[in-house]
Amino acid sequence: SSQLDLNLNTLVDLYEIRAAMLVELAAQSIQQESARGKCQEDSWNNSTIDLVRASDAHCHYMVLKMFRDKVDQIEDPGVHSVMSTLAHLYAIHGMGNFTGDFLQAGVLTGAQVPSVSKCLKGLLAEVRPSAVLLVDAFDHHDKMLNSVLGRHDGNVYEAMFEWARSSPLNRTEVHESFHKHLKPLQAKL
Amino acid sequence: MNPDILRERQNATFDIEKLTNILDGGAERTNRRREIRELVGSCKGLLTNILQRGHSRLPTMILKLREYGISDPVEINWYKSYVHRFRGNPLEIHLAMFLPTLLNQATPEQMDRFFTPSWDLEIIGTYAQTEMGHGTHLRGLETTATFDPATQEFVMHSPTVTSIKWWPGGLGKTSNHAIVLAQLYTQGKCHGLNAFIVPLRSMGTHMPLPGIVIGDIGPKFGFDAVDNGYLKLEHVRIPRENMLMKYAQVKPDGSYVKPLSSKLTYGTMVFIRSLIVGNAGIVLSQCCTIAIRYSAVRHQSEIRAGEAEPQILDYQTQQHKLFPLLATAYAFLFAGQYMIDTYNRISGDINQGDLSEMPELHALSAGLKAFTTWTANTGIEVCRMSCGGHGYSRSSALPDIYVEFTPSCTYEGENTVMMLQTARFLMKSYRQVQAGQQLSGAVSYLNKVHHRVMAPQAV
Repeated sequence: SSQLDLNLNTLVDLYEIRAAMLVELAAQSIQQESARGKCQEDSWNNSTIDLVRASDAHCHYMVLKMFRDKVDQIEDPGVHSVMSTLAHLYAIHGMGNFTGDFLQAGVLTGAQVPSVSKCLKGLLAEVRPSAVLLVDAFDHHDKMLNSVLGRHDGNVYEAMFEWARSSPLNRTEVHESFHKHLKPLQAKL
Repeated sequence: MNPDILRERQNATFDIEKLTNILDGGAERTNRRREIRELVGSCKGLLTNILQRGHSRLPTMILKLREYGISDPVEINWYKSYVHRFRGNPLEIHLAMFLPTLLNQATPEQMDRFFTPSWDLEIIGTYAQTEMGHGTHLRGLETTATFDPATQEFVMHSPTVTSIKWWPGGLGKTSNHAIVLAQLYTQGKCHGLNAFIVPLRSMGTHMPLPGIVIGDIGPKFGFDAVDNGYLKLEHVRIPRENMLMKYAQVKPDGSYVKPLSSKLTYGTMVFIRSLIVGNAGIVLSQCCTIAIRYSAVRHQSEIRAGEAEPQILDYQTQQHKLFPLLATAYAFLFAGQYMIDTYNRISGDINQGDLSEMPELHALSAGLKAFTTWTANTGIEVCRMSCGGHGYSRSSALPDIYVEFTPSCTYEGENTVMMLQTARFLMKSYRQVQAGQQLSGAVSYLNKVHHRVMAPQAV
């Protein structure tokens, strides 16, 4: 089928297979190096790119699995729904970034690749109405966030102007550098 | 309130508070976190100029910490993050590593000697592991601790320039003690890395003790409030009782008693790496908060000719930059919760003598530390650039967050080395499967590999 199965459990399984494949490929790389007569240490060193890739895939799978497990525990239907969308987005975005791995693992076909992108766009649109609420839920207080752009009340431009006016360079209307450097230079030219 | 952001909030489809509770681990935990936040926010001496040096805030910070009985490591992490907003402080390592290492690795007698003075800040400690010429590869560390049975002392020594301890936070000017990781020599044999409590400065005058060459390593990319330091030990003698002996021991005759596992020496690092996973989620959540709120009030260009400028959050490209990061922030916060819970569970097992899950915890904490910090670090920059030119202004807070979070990719284990540690565990597990063993835990999926045929894909 050219359609992807979007069940979260299925996506976790796909990540699992990808991780298993990359672990196997890294192990094969070490074995191939050894078969060429390289000592154990050199075989390892010549396979480290594959090994890091395998670890990365393992961690990616673990993080997605933890996310899925957490979503499964959420009882409130509203929260469950929005977190489920986010978990899907996390999984599908990763598939888009590592399409080659999933193709190589045989869990994704060439015909399905466009549907990954289509699905990603659908999830972005689904998250859009809840985006501000989802960051509100992090509960970062203005005082701690200390960001003009990230203010809870959204009054960004007023605050930015106020911030600029309090810049140390604005303590005096004419900065001392004008008298010290610019004015003498102007006089010389 | 800005009308755009007001409209966003009026369309809520879920209870935000319930989601906040899930992130905190329950409504009670949310209340406790807010209590701590209020405490920090209401105390004038704590939240001041962001460029203020760390030391001036320390007295207020510590007194309030004690006054409110904040002693749980996770609560201390909340507290520190509210006070310093990830800008670090000179007591960072004392609180996050020195005290936990004592708790994990000191004998009851050593706890009596060292813990109360450390809690009262008579002893201010740091954790000196990394050397100028050696980082995450622990077996390569050169500092030696040679036992002298005649005097019942260890002789601590830095034999080369590259063996000088380098980087520990608070080592330069603040600490008067350090837990030093050194190669233990006794009865003519090297027994590998062990931890020793080394007095560095006089408790009264704070002057360096004889044989101790110590100072600050100089300006850095960020962390200006922290005095990262160097330490050269010149045949410094410390009593035998200053070796942390809960697991490994050196008897008065010089005989060495092995720990149940050499990994027990690095338990504190596993704990810190577990905390870093959650912190990556917190930092990413802060950046997403900034970028998404700004994207809701910022209007730019036009989608349909002649119509008003839309919120930039309505552009698909903006959503593509920010929403996957938003999902990632949640994923990392949950991963952080999982890691702390798992650390606590397995630590309990270790105290009961069950070390079976320790290798997996080591591997997972190393890999996840690298995975989350790499992703968060690049994510911060994506958030900054999604705010256009204003993201470059320090008023956005994004440049400061980037500067202060960047070291997490290298401290507590350089990320590539961390990934390779995880890989070592994966390869070991893979070989076990090939040998017909059944795996359990996080790598149990490898059991299936044995039964699967890897077929090349047609190109």
